[in-house]
Amino acid sequence: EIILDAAKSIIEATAALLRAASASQRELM
Amino acid sequence: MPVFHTKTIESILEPVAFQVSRLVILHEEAEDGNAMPDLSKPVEAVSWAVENLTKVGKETINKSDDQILRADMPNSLQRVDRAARLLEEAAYMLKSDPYSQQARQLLIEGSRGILQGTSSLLLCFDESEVRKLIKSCQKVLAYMQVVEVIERMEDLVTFVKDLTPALTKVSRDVNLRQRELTHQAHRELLLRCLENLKQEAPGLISSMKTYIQLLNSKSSTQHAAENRNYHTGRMVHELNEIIRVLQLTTYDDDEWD
Repeated sequence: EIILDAAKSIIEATAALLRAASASQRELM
Repeated sequence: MPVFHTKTIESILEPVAFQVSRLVILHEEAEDGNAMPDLSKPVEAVSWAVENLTKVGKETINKSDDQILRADMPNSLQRVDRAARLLEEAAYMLKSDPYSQQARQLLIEGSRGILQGTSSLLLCFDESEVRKLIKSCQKVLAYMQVVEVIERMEDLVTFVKDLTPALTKVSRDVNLRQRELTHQAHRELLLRCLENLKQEAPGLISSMKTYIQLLNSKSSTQHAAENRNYHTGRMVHELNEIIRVLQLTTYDDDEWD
């Protein structure tokens, strides 16, 4: 269970990173 | 979009799978896009999470007696770690050049790497859980191998005493597993096998009892033995079918590529 939580945290952090990265690109679209 | 074979894996990976796909499209369609923001903070958060996963992953490896998990999981952890380095590099490059194409590429590669590595890690962990279930099934299969040598009522009592908890465990754990699966056909197969297994067990015990009673009264045991063996065969068949279905997966790592 702990490893699943740790994996979930990575995915959430990556999703947040991608949201930040794609926000500026979306403006262009 | 890849198909995740368990609801847990699906719930963990699906949100970011969508994000990655979207970013790739944005990147491809906006080659000379806007300046990228400073991504140091979110990348730092990813690196911290990766560090934590590495720690937790190593603990899992050290505690596990599953040799396959011990051999496979380090590769997945390394994969995630390498991906995090790419993201760090991307963030570093973007600081000096917010329009850097190379940084964008690294960002996508890193994000994809995180996704692939985490998928591979989750799959590795999940396969280990499946192997535990298979072990439980094999324990019951081992009991089936001694059915034919039981010729005394007290041995039958011991047999039932041993078989019951093992069978209950298989039934409970496989039932939990089927609820986890995203593939409807696999779920139905497991449920059907479990149902058949539950129905066969009393028949097996009853046929063993009849066989022993006939043996004690010096009557012909041929039909009783055949009936008992029939039930054993059915139990073995259902258990093997459960083992087969437990190992089926619709997951394909290559789909990420």
